[in-house]
Amino acid sequence: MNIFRFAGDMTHLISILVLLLKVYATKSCSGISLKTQELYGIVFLARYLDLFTDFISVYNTVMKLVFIGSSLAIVWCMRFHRVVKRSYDRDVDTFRHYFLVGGCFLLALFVHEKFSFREVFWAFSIYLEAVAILPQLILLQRSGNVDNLTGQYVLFLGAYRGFYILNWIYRYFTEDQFSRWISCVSGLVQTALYADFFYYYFISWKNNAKLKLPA
Amino acid sequence: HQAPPAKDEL
Repeated sequence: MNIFRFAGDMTHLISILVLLLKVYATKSCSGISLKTQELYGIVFLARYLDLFTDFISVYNTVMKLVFIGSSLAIVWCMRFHRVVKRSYDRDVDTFRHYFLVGGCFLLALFVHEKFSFREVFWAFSIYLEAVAILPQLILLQRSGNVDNLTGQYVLFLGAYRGFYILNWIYRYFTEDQFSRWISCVSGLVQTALYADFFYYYFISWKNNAKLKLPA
Repeated sequence: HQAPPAKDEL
């Protein structure tokens, strides 16, 4: 564990707490893409298949349970919670995310560290996480103004993988046999997808204006 | 072929 990875995990945890706060405090999921939440649920379920077989540390296991639990809880809320589901606007959340699932799985079948059930699903989860934010970013562009909590949720979610890139650089230089090129390349793509969001978020913060993404 | 290192990252 190094400070970059810990900062990344904490930033990721904060993004989840901000999202839970928004949904439970406002009893509304307006501006949140159900499809992105479903993709993240698939990402965590596919990535943490080793949850009960490989014990790394208490921290590792607890965080995996938090990530799986929170993503499934949000999906459940947006689909079935009496009040919350009313604020979900499926007419705006129209990204065909099943193509992302199919494409990433196909890619994982060809590009992986080792051709085994666990490794293919792990690579699939890494590729899928890189593009999972697309439905959410498209929805924000469509819905124009972005409420503060949703903006902060996306900001922290984008920043966490940026910290992971610093972690991979650090580990590359401090550990001899470290090679996570699948995670690194995907992490770079993932963080790059947030670039324009970061830019507009910074502009809105500088001008102390409401965050607006150009359509 | 040595097994890839355990996935210690989240």
